[in-house]
Amino acid sequence: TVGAVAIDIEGNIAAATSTGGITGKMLGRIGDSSLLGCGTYADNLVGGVSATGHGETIMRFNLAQKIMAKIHYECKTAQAATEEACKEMTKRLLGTGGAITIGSNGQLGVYWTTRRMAWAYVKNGEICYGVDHDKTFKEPL
Amino acid sequence: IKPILLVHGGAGGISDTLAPRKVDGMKQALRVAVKHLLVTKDISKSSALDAVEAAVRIMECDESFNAGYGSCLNIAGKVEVEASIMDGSELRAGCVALLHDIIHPVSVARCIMHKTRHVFLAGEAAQKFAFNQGYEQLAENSLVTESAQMTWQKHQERHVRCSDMAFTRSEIDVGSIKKDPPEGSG
Repeated sequence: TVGAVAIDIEGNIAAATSTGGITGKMLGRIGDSSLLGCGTYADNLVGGVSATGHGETIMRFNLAQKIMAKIHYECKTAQAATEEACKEMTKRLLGTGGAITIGSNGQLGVYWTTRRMAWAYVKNGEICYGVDHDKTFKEPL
Repeated sequence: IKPILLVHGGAGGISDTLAPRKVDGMKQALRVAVKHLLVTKDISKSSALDAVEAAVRIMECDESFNAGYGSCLNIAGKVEVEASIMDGSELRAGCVALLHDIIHPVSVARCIMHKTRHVFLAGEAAQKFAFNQGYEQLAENSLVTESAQMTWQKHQERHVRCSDMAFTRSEIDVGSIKKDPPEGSG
């Protein structure tokens, strides 16, 4: 799965997700990536999310919407909301996944409960990226 | 507001071999797509929607990612892709599923958002919509890569072995979400 979330200079937020699903899936199987509130969501008033991981788990948990709700109703930062929602999902349903989030105030959230997740962002002319939990790298755009 | 573009290239058991290729692919996506967020003499308006579509399109062309070219194969050994896009300014969205042999489902999703009164199209009707809107219908199995085929082959062999050992299908499925499968988790 791949995904992107952006905020532009006017504060407009957009999110997109695209996937091939999972190896050996049944014919006609659909995952979270094409479902709003599960794999993708964007609202200028709250933020934007793109998710990745075990599709059936993310759909049952409504991961993107859960992250948005934590920002909107619990006033959590994008990072806290993303981390809490991913952890709650895996604790409740066993399945793993991750998400990237941008809040309406420009805060970033990146978290995953899988072993690894590939993520990267560009801000202020600098690229930050990583794959493992405790390793973040930076370089000029 | 400072413009930001944030991408992911999938989660799961990403191998040490694959990790740097994913990082390179994400950096390329950022470098191409961030232009849509910067107001320059070529682009007069910053657009988050253009940026996310452009970033995803770059990754859909890169076989290091499970999307577009290089997607996982279904039980029949075919690629079926899905995508969605959402514009947070008006809560508009487009979603598409069960497309085959079309490399940029994210753009089809955006086209659904702009040109129909619906949000989600799937299956043969979505395929026909994409074709009618000018999205190239590639030759059958054009999105299948050697790597995806090898992973599919291993998956098939594992399921045959599990069947021989008399596991039930549900036991296999439940087991598969307890840890990251080697082929990634979607």
